[in-house]
Amino acid sequence: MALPPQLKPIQHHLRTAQEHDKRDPVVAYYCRLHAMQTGMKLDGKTPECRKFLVKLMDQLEMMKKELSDNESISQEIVGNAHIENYALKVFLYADSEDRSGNFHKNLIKSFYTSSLLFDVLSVFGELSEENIQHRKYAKWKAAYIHNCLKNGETPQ
Amino acid sequence: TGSVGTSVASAEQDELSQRLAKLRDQV
Repeated sequence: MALPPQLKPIQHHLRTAQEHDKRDPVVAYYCRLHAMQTGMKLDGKTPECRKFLVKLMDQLEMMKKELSDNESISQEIVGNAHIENYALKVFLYADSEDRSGNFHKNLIKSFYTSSLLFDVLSVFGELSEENIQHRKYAKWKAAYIHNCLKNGETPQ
Repeated sequence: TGSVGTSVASAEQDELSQRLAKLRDQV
């Protein structure tokens, strides 16, 4: 289903969800939950957005039913730990590649994905200062390395 | 009809909010 323009800010979280449907359904579920909450704040009133969000809610309810045996889904506190560990794992992979001077597209994507996953953590409450800093650094690094590679420069 | 449309939209928004709360075991 096409994403209405008003909901464009959630497109990257939805894409991350899709990429994790098979790899890690818990990550996929919470990315969609974050997209749902943000989408409702952005525009839950116009017919095209409501239609999209109702479909997204259907999908979330179905996922929760299918994953009901998984404690990371049935208990949000466990889910919080799962998403935080995963976000840090992706961030640390990107950071280690960056520090080793291995600049490649997957490194940019890993930094960017980790920043999206730190966004997702906000469904569980306010982000810690450490996670806010990680998110800011990951977003900046992704943009910086992307620009360097685009301009044929070596990132510092 | 404008206010009817707005009421319908609000009711549907409430329904989504309720489903979200239920999904998160907040009801």
